[in-house]
Amino acid sequence: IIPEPTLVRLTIYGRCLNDLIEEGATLVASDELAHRAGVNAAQVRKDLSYLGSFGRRGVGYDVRHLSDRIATAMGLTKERGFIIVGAGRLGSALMGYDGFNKKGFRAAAAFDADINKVGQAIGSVTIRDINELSSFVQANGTEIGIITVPASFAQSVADSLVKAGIKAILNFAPIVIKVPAGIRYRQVELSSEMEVLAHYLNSQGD
Amino acid sequence: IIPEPTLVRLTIYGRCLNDLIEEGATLVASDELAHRAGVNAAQVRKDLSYLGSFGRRGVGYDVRHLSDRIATAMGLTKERGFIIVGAGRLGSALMGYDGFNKKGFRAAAAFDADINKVGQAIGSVTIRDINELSSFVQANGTEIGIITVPASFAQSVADSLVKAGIKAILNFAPIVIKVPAGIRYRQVELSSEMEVLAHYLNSQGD
Ligand SMILES: NC(=O)c1ccc[n+]([C@@H]2O[C@H](COP(=O)([O-])OP(=O)(O)OC[C@H]3O[C@@H](n4cnc5c(N)ncnc54)[C@H](O)[C@@H]3O)[C@@H](O)[C@H]2O)c1
Ligand SMILES: NC(=O)c1ccc[n+]([C@@H]2O[C@H](COP(=O)([O-])OP(=O)(O)OC[C@H]3O[C@@H](n4cnc5c(N)ncnc54)[C@H](O)[C@@H]3O)[C@@H](O)[C@H]2O)c1
Repeated sequence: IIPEPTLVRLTIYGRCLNDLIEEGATLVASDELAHRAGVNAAQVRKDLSYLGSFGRRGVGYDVRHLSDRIATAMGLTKERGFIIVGAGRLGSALMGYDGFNKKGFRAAAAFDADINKVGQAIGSVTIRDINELSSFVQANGTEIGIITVPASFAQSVADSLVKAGIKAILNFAPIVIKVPAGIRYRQVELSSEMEVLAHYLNSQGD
Repeated sequence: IIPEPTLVRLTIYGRCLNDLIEEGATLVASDELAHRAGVNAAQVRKDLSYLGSFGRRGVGYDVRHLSDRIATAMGLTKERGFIIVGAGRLGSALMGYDGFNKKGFRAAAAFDADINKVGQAIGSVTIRDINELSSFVQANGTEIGIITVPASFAQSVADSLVKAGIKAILNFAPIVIKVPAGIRYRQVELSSEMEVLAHYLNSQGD
């Protein structure tokens, strides 16, 4: 089992390695990888030890080999479709985000309860009525659902996603939702990010 | 010093307490607060111990008192202006997000390098030219800058924010940027959220 903070850092190393491949590098020292990822070299070595032993002291890591190892460990070896429920400001922005595509996440569909939005195009799809959610997920075997509806609807949307067969949920609504055991769940708290910055500004005596 | 994971959980307790106030509750047991925040009661008690001692066993916490204590600890006792650099899809969504307003963060201005966007309205402001950044920050004493430009421009935008006098940066571009000591910095990695979900799906044998 890889601890969650390590998983998150592995995704950052993966991105840094992609940048290095684009720059034509073939080897990278743990110091260099640590600098690009904003951590220290000991942390890099410790995190990578969860993937087995490789890289020789003094020589560094093979960039492509390490990148492939991380992609495999993260389960990025196949394309995964995701759907978005709530085609508003944030949902539309996420539909158009190529950072998801680059890692093999494909925007499969967007759903909304507002009848005026249904049929409009966002990113590469047209917005569907929320009543089509269940039949779409079952027909396509979609694994991941993203929730970008107001907080008061988030739990009921999560329940419909689970019922439709979704296996993993990323929730942006500012409310902790409950999902059954076995359903993977992550919560993005953007307002908390600002509050933590405010705390640090406050303790610096602003 | 309060550890960062505790700070993030304190912001979630703060939001749960706001919900409780809206529901008319005056007292809350650590079990109930833990359930709403998606953690266990021992974690709640441990986190709150960083704020001093209060709440009597068996009686629970005074909702308003605890909410005020958390707001004070998080530095939410005054309004803080923020600016957004990169008025594209994500930047526009964030400008309109009322979750920031609710915690006292006010969208002061948005900047963009695309001359065709300058002058357009987003949220409650009109988009300004990036060249006005420095004079705006100095004239208004803005503390927080949000970066929503493509990764290749993020470091240079961060440098201009620091030079202009910004004290804290929230970066959404998928690249780790370097800031001088004393500048508070947080990085939001939305693609990592999806990758971590993919890892769990993969290890469940999807
Ligand atoms: N805008 C941001 O930058 C931002 C940032 C962080 C978190 N959030 C959170 O993300 C969510 C969406 O925010 P937004 O700014 O995009 O709001 P929005 O109002 O622009 O979009 C919400 C969309 O959800 C739809 N909707 C409502 N109930 C629904 C239901 N039951 N089923 C399907 N669709 C439904 C609405 O019709 C609307 O299109 C909110 O919970 C918000 O707090 C937004
Ligand atoms: N769209 C999303 O949901 C999403 C999610 C996660 C991360 N991101 C990241 O956020 C950033 C913005 O993404 P987006 O989808 O909004 O892209 P976008 O292309 O819609 O917007 C980018 C904006 O930045 C402006 N810009 C470019 N260089 C600039 C500079 N030097 N100074 C000022 N403005 C400049 C552009 O003119 C444009 O308006 C990217 O780094 C992206 O990887 C986006």
